[in-house]
Amino acid sequence: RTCNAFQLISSMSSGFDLSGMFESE
Amino acid sequence: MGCVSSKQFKRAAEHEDPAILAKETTFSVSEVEALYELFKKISHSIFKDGLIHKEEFQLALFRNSNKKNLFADRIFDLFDLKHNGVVDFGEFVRSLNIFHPETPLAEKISFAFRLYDLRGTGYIEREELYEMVLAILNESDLFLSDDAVEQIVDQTFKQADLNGDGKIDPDEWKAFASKNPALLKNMTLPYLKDITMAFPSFVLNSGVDEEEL
Repeated sequence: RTCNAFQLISSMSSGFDLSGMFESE
Repeated sequence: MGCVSSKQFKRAAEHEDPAILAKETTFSVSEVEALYELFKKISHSIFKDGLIHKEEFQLALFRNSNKKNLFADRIFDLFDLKHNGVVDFGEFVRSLNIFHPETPLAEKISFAFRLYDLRGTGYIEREELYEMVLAILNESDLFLSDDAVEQIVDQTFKQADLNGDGKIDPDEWKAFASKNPALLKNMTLPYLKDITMAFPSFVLNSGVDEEEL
């Protein structure tokens, strides 16, 4: 399995995960 | 349903008309109105001026208004369509629309490209990807040697930079992202599908009560 930088970003970045905005309710 | 009719949506009057925003996006009028609940909450969390400032955006994402994060910064800058340092309601709805589950993949792919094109050159360049990998490792308190980071960037370019010119152009990105849909995971927010359920407070609070009391 090759390591892919974009995969790393999309699975690890909290700043690129907007769901936090909806979970503050 | 009377309780979510746009006639009663008086508090958003100073913002863009929900009917216009609904016409331009995948959201229905009542969903746009429900999004206003979220917008109002975020835009009044610190400065209370009805506009989302970067600190308020960070607070909404991280519960911390000072947390520096490269990707949150990028997203904020892309949401700020007028480039005036704040996000108004129209910008908020139009930008979130890209994250709607029913928005065409092509729009999500294009937004992700702009996000990764840190310096706005029209390409995702090696140094930009290197910088983003470092940022993500840093954010996760992970340490990798320079060689290991170079290797990750090399590998990625081997897969994505089809013409081998050392940068990823929009067509190469489109092909790469289409082949690897997991890369677009963050580009879809399931919450947006049932936004009126996520923010039932709109339904409860909207209407004449606040206006006339």
